[in-house]
Amino acid sequence: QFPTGSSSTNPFL
Amino acid sequence: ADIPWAVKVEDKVKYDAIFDSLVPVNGLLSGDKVKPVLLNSKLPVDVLGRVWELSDIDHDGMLDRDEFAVAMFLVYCALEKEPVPMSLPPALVPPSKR
Repeated sequence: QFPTGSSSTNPFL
Repeated sequence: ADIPWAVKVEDKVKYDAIFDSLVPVNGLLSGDKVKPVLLNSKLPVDVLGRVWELSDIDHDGMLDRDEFAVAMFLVYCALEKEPVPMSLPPALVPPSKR
């Protein structure tokens, strides 16, 4: 599963 | 490996012009500056989220010139119905980040 990434660095999450 | 970068020089020039038009600070663009540009592509937000994850290679919440080019490259691929990959293909990693 793709790491959803942290919303702290991702402006789209 | 010295594989050539997937981003062509003429595309990089185009992406650099967009990058500079967004007024980078210390050569970096923050997420809120890049977000409207990527949203302009009308791609779904979850796709853009993945584009960001892949292009923000140092995960600092900012995109430098090369990372921005990777993001734009992935957006154009997605617009041509190329699915955004789950991980960054080696050919897309900017030479400066290898």
